[in-house]
Amino acid sequence: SRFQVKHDEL
Amino acid sequence: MNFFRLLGDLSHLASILILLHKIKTTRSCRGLSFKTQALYVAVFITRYLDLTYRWVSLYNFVMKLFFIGSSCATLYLMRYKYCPTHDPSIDTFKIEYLVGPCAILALIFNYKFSVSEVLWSFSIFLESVAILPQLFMLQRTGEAETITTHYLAALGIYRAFYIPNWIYRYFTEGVVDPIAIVAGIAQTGLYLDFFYVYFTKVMQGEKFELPA
Repeated sequence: SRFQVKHDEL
Repeated sequence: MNFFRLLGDLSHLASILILLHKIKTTRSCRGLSFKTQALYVAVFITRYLDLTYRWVSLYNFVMKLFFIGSSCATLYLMRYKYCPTHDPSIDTFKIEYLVGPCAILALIFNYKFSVSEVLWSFSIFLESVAILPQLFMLQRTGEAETITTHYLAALGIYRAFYIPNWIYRYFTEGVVDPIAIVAGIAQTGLYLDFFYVYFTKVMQGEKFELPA
């Protein structure tokens, strides 16, 4: 994917 | 974790505790939108499905469980325990108008076209507008109990704190989450009218009343 989004937020 | 995000999370936590405190002490859910609370249950369940397969931290795990548990408990209290104090005739916002467009947006804007990622996007979009039935109800009644306004203020401030958090993370980690950022700014924007009345009236010790 283009964004390395971590999904570590609530 | 940084200072802004911690403040945001604590504000979110506080908002839920204030809400449960209001329901318990007044033994009533008067002035609260059942629809908004039901939307939050949907938001938390669709976003925190990753509890079952992604470990972030103990903090993250406990908070997710708390948000799912407390939102379900709130819904239970409103639906059964204090049911007679809830007046559906003023809680009339059509949530189809929120859920439908959020589902479409999630299908278009997501980080990966998978069930979990589309549901995650959906939860982010839905959270940004989930407060609308509540604000609509407030608009209709024109006034609110002070404790309810504290709840709304804490809930609105929570996402506002995430904005400096994202700026901070961009500079320190190079991380950008455009879906969360756009939705978070929109979410905070929806509260601006409320914040104006809250800070100019309730914080000065006056009752929350909208001009007629």
